[in-house]
Amino acid sequence: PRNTDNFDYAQYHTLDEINAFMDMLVAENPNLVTKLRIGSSYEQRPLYVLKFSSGPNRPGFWIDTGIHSREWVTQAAGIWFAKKIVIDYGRNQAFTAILNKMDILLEIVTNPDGYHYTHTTNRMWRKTRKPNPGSSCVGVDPNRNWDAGFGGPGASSNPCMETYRGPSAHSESEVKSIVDYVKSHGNIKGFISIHSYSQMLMYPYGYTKTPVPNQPELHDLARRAIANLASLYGTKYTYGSIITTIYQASGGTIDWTYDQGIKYSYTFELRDTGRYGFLLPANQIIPTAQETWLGLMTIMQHTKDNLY
Amino acid sequence: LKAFEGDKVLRILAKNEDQISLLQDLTEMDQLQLDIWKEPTHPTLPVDIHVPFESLQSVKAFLEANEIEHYIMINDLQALIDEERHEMQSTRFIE
Repeated sequence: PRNTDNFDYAQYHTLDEINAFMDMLVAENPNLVTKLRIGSSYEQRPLYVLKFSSGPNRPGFWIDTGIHSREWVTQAAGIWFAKKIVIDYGRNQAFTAILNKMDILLEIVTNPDGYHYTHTTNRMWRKTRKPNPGSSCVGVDPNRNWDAGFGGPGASSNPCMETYRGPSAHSESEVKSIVDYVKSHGNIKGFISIHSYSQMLMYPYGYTKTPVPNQPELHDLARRAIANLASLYGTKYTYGSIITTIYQASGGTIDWTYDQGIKYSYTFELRDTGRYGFLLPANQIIPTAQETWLGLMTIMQHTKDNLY
Repeated sequence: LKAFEGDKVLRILAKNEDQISLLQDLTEMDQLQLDIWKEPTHPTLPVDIHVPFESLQSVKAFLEANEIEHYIMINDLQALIDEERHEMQSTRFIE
């Protein structure tokens, strides 16, 4: 495709195609979109974040997709979100109000080594690609590697397991780069990490049953977000804290972001509930992205209206 | 390329906490090389496990011996991956 209008949003794409898409989007919207490089993966691939901004010194709202590389519908949805943002800004009143108050920071391929590996070698790869000294098994689960209850129950100390937490918190450059960026930014108000599949919307905590201080607000907002999401195709989501909704998981992304002071921290599990698992047919990419966008809009609007 | 010929994804429906506990034991058996898509947590949530062909008999025997309800969600994982790859190649060719 020569421009982002001709990009095929209803197909899965390689890493090179996604990088080319990002470059086109930036070139087409130079006053709205910039591409930041926040670090490098273990295999030295750049970690890119698209920054959508309509003015200086705004608070930030973070969205990441694809931290688990095999969850292909998430990267594909991230691409669609990026295009949706540039289409809706200046046209959709509610969204324009959001972007006039907050920047959106979108990391489409959070685990590029893993994503490349799913295209070339092992479609079912989930983790990073860093070798583990003393083990023949490769990679760390980047959603168990955060400094939030790190090493506790709900993560494995075995490098051969899919939920291996890594040797230490933030040992993975894919995680550490986000940590450094979030800390240096210092004004991120919402943080959404997107996974698939299970159809859930969850807030902290995963590592402890202790409710977060803002639980009533986060719970109510989650309820409204999934209601809005379901309004498009009737897709049913469950919601609640990670530990009560799915399982105990220590070292998770949004537990760390919440403990950093980012109140509106959520994690999505997109379609489906089990017919295809991580092999969701490409014709479901756009419906998945469309309905998820409605959920995101609810959370972004609430964040904009309740900046703290 | 890692191939998944004959690998199945089983959907397992635990009846109670005892069965969840048995499934948790199953997922910790390294030698079976199971890939847990949905972990055993509580009886209301299904468990999905990608079972390599070599481990299929052991896993089925374990589930049947413990009377744990299950069915095949994906019959041949490689077939589904091939289908996905074919679709992507066709799209690229058309473009």
